[in-house]
Amino acid sequence: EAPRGACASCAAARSEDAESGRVDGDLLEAVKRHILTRLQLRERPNITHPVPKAAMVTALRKLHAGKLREDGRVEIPDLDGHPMSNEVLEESSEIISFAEKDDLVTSKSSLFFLISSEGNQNLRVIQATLWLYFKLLPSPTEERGKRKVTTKVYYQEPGLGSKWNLVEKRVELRRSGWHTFTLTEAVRLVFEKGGDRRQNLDVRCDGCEAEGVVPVLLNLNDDSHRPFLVVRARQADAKHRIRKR
Amino acid sequence: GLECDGSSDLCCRQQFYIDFRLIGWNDWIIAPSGYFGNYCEGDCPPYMAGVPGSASSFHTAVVNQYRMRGKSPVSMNSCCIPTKLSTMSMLYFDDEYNIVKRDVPNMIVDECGCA
Repeated sequence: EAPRGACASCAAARSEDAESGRVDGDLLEAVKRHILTRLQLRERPNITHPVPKAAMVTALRKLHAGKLREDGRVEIPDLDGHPMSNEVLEESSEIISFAEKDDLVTSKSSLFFLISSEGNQNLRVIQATLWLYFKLLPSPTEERGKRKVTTKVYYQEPGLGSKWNLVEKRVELRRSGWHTFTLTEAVRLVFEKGGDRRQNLDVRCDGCEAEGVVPVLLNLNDDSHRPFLVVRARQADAKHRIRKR
Repeated sequence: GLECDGSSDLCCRQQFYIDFRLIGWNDWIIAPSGYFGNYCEGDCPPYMAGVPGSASSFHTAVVNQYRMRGKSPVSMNSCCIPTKLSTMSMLYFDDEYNIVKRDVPNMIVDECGCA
């Protein structure tokens, strides 16, 4: 017979019998603390204004085949709370960041992303993709061919006044829709710098005006086409973890 | 492993589910809607610590058999611990209103056993 109190869980179990009301409260606090610790958060995020649902659903739909349930919550196939098997040994994250504007960003073609967060400190960026929605204006002439434009996404390296780099892509459009631009290098620089991870971008489009194409940057009345950035990352220290053989 | 159903004091898994809506966390956690905060509790008498299935691993069962059957059996000090864990995927807002999807391994206790 193992002596009572010989191990933490045995002792806790017994005391729980005696005062189940208070201890449940303690247990609940302990579990809350456990969840925050595993998400590397000191406290729960303070949500004062929810993200416009249209933007959220669009982004999630692009990221995963997410479905919107009747009660308005988003259901992601492997996120309905049922345990998954443990083949995921390394902690991986995906971060969706929505484009912002503030009085520092005055030009119409500029926007920025705030990717930093307490829980995302020691992540190693695997891939970063910018999603931009291009709207096709009715064509003055009736031809049905593809409209070809060249989109240039300038991204600034971290730090005030630092240099700008370019990601250029030729986009061919038959209809309005989303197009992606790889910004892995840009976001990796921002993450490596640490501190507040603000990514400034400037989007130019050669030929857009002539072709009747409009890249939707920030349009307050059109949240479902708000640009967003998807960052796929892993825990930075994953490399050093000893794998089970 | 055993499920705690009050029928015995042996090492078992106690289910403990938290609904995020009830604790007011559903504003920042998008999915899932709750968390299985299961935990292990109960006694590990020697005859259980040496039984495959209730011991934390086959290796532990073998070692405990040796202990029990050896020339000078030692009293065992065994503990009820998680023996099988699974991953949980979470989708939540962070402080910057980014949506973060994170796969957190070893987050849910599936089974308990005697170590």
